[in-house]
Amino acid sequence: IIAQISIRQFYKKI
Amino acid sequence: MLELRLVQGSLLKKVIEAIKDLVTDANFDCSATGLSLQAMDSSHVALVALLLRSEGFEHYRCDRNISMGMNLNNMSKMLKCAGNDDIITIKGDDGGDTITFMFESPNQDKISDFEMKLMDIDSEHLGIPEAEYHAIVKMPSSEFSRICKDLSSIGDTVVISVTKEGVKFTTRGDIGTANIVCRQNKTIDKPDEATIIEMNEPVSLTFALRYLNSFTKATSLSESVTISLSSDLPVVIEYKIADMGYIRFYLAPKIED
Repeated sequence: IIAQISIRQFYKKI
Repeated sequence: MLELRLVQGSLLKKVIEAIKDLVTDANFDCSATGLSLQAMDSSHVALVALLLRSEGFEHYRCDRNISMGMNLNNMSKMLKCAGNDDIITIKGDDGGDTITFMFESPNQDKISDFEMKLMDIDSEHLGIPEAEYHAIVKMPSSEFSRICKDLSSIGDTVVISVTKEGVKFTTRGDIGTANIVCRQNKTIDKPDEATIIEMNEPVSLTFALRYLNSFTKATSLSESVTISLSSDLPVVIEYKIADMGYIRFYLAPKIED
């Protein structure tokens, strides 16, 4: 299964 | 007080058309540096970052940093009323709840102003550090657009692989598979038509074609597009905006679960 990951997993909130 | 005069008003029209299907509402941040925007799509898979530097405007006045929440669909409706050759001026007051777009025809015989309501948008801002990418591909934006469109008629996802052979776009669907390989091509006189591949190490990532196709709405902004890939980062698809800045789309990959 190929899952879509979120952009939030890479960049932190500032 | 805010007053930004953009002689090539069509750039703003194109920018909004390029992002309005991806992002519904966004804060436009105005500072001495320029006009910028960062927003994620509703599913938080893609992110758009826009910069229009102050030097790119004929007149740029921004007395203090200001963030203006706009509905991009409404903004698009208003900017569609500007002619492609019109000069666009954006005017706003500190703390005001509206913004005015003024359109001037090139020979000054028609001047229109449209006042748009601003909105409060509670958006989160993500810090995007500078990164080293495994591979950077520069290619004609029209070619990239064509590839994304063609492949999306066959599959839903694309594997983008960069090796010393070139950049390969692969998809798979119910009717079969497709592979498109673009090799480095620097020999053309026109640099905009070149395909240039800078590779530090081979990389292969899977992405949803739906998003890539949405990004290609920016194709008319730039003759070439830059695709930056790293195995541990979102892909960055960048369209430079002539002398002014850029529009960058970040897309999180799909991974084996």
